[in-house]
Amino acid sequence: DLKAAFFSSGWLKNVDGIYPLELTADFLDGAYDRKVLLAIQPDNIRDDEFNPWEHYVLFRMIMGPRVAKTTKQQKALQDAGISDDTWYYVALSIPTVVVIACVAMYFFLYLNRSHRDIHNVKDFAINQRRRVLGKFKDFKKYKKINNRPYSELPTHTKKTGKQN
Amino acid sequence: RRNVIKPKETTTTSEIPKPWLRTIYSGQKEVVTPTVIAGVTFSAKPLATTNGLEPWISLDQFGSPKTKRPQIKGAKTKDARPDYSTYFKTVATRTLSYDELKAHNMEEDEVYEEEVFTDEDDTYVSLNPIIRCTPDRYFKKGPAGDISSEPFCTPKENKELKVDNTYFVSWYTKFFQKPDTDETIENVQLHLFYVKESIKDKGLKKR
Repeated sequence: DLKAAFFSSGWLKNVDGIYPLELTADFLDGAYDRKVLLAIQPDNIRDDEFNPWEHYVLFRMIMGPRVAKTTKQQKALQDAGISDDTWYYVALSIPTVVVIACVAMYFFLYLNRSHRDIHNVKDFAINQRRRVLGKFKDFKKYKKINNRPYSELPTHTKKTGKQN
Repeated sequence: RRNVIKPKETTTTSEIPKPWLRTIYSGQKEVVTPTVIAGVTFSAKPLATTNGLEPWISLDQFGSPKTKRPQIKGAKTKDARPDYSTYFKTVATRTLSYDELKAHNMEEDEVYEEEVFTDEDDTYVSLNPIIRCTPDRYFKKGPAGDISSEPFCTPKENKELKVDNTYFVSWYTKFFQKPDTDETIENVQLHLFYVKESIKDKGLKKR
């Protein structure tokens, strides 16, 4: 149906065989890209008999290049002092919140330093490393092993009659 | 290290081509006003002297104009002007009898049929510097690439045309003819329609 056409050139001289099609943003009707059918109607075919799918070409109309590049429109906005900096504030706010939280934590620990007693934790940790035989300095080879005296070896397995 | 490349100086002009006078049919005078569309000057005044190597305008697959400058390389001309063969000529069949020809290998009751090509009236066609669409420049379209693009030559199928640019739609002028006579129709109209696309057509559907 010709009423569905969003653009009509009007009658052109066929002998020219050429038409300069100027694409404007209005053609996209708010979309970024659209698939468009280009059809030609000779003057011996009436509007109600015209079938756009008889002689046509399909092409895609797009707003601009698909690469993230500053467009002429964006440049014009920047020149006018208008910029969309929403992403910039979001990107800045995240590290700012982290820094504020770290500073607050530091002052909280600093103010409560006299009410904090963690010696039990420290003793426990030191005792864990002293569960070796002899002096610690003599057992460098086994310093990472929680070695125990021989008498403390497990004796829970029962010996069978054959072993006796 | 490499030498600094100095950009070549480009000259631009805002000069509007002036109208010029020409003589058309039987001494009739006509004032021709050149127009510039998308950088292409239509109805420009022809050069006083020609050497056959004048620039001409081609169209790429999008329909954007490209200037071609013919060059003679060896015995061949590179980027020569397009040859339209007989696509824009009118063909007529002339019948000649034995009495007219007196050919020694013809019978007396035999007739000889000859195709005669008549050049088209280039009064207005010659003002167009852009390459014309002919059937040998049709392309294949459709999902299988098996449908002829007739009568269009540009733009080609599924090309991305950008907003704020001008593209030349070109078609073969002798494609549409009146059914009762072989005359070419006088006017055509171009229409643009939106085509609804499924996600699958856009290539965004998950398998």
